[in-house]
Amino acid sequence: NLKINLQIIFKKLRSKGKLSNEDIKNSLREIRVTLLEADVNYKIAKEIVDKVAEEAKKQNIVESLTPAEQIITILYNEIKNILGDASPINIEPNKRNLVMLAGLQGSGKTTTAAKLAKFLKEQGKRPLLIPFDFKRPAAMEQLIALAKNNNLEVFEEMTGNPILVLKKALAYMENNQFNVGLIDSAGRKEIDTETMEELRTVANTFTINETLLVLDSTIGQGALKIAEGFEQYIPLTGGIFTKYDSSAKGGSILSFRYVTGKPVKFIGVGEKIDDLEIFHPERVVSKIVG
Amino acid sequence: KKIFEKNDSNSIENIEEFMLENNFGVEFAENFIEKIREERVTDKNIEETLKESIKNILDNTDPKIHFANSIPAVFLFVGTNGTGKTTSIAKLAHLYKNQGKKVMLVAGDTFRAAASKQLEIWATKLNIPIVMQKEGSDPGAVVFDGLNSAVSKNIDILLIDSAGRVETKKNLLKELQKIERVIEKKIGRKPDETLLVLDAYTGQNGLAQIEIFSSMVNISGIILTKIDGSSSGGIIIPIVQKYGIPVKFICTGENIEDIEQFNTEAFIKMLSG
Ligand SMILES: Nc1nc2c(ncn2[C@@H]2O[C@H](COP(=O)(O)OP(=O)(O)OP(=O)(O)O)[C@@H](O)[C@H]2O)c(=O)[nH]1
Ligand SMILES: Nc1nc2c(ncn2[C@@H]2O[C@H](COP(=O)(O)OP(=O)(O)OP(=O)(O)O)[C@@H](O)[C@H]2O)c(=O)[nH]1
Ligand SMILES: [Mg+2]
Ligand SMILES: [Mg+2]
Repeated sequence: NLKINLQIIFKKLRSKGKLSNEDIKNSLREIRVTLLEADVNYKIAKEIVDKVAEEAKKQNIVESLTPAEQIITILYNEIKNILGDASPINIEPNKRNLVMLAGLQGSGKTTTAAKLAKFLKEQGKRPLLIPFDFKRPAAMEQLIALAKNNNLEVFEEMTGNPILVLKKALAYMENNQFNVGLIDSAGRKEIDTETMEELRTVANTFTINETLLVLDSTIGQGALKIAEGFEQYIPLTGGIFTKYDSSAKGGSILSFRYVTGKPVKFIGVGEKIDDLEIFHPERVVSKIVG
Repeated sequence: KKIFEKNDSNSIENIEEFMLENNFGVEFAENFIEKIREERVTDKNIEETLKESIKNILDNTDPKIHFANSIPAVFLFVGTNGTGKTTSIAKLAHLYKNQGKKVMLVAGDTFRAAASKQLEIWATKLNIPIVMQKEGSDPGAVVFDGLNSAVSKNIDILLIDSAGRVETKKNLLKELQKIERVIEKKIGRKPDETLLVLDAYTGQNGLAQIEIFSSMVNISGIILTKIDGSSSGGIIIPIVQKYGIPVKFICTGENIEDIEQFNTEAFIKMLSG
């Protein structure tokens, strides 16, 4: 627990009345360890610690009567600055909006697509789930089952090439008054140029309102490269972090924010259709810092 | 990131960055740095020392699969959601079938949408039998069915799929214990292998996964998946060091042939770029 560890470091202060540089160094080291253990990328952790050191100096922390609390507040603010705020799904009225979900294999795209459809439906939108994974065994069956089990509409035609399928889906949306098409794409690696080019082609062929990167909260240091890699091929408009109900501390969220600057829109907190929460920076900070 | 990518003027800083970037964790990194300071390792020997440490950790475990003297050999696949359990089962089934073994699959994930269907498609492609029940059935019941069928059909190897689950869900871990008990009751011993399928991109949460899963069921080995991605799977280093559980297989892609027996030298080679 960071707070307890900092209080231990600063306990000796009582007898001296003022913190030494050694005390400050130890507290910064403690913060660095906390961030690294929370899967914050080591480059970002270094930057956060430097900023905390700078701000602590500005606030004359050596003379503080409550240095542990004060340094934690500084740390919280630094992390919150990186996290930014929640942001709604950008849906324009009176048009066929497209929302595309992309990400690594197994990150939770298909499940999240269904969760988003329910969320949007409850907001009065008319969502249509569009399966867009032509490779994984039973990928379409999975999305169709999720739709049927939860009273959601799904486009069930997947014959022809991917671009043709989307054109047909858009026509279907037009004829049936759907205003949001949720494209559930196949899992892919950001380092696989062929599949990333396929994604770029879709992004360039159609007007996509939201392109959301779906990331697994259990990802470690690699999150930085992954977010960067996806950003190079498609214009991301936001991120969704899944499996947040695990004990993962979610430091990878900072990597996504740092590299893309785009908002984290939702957090997946379970396998059920309602297990989708709107991003709350305070909740994320406390999980990272413990 | 390759070990020798930066200039060697600050080798300790470089090796620390290497360890952190590859998810070895801050505890492992600090211990290693303390070691090279105590042993007064010179800059040009730091990388070799790390490779040696890694080799010792990995070679201290036995990556071989253990078959009992009776058939069917029973392998249970467990792990967090989306790590590659179902796909890994198909790959191992293919591997063993090519070795002339009679393989059968059990669709033990009765929870997730189209989970059984996904494994059924693999069974059909491989032309091997599969036991499944409808979605929502009790997983213990499907496993029991599978065991009976495997015994009556003289199956050599029975591969059992289970639903993904996060380590924070105690009730789901208890469900796994129940599945282990069903198997033990039927064949008179625990599963020959209970393999935790671990995603190579995983960070420090990998340690929690191993810690908690192995506290509830006997984990005999790890299958490391998605090593073909941009992550080295370095989290296995602190895991193997701390828990002594061997990595038995490594998966390198989405196709049926993309699996190999774990090999320390090959892994270290991949790690050091
Ligand atoms: N615990 C938990 N599990 C989740 C969450 N989101 C998704 N899952 C599970 O993660 C696994 C993978 O989810 P999918 O939706 O199939 O992932 P995907 O990204 O579509 O996978 P691919 O299409 O193969 O790339 C499933 O078992 C889901 O139930 C979440 O927020 N929490
Ligand atoms: N690139 C790559 N993808 C993999 C590998 N193993 C599995 N996958 C992909 O990861 C995704 C999830 O695989 P599954 O086998 O469904 O994972 P799972 O653990 O059974 O998932 P749940 O049952 O939902 O918990 C699929 O898209 C697979 O094709 C691998 O070694 N490399
Ligand atoms: Mg999917
Ligand atoms: Mg599965």
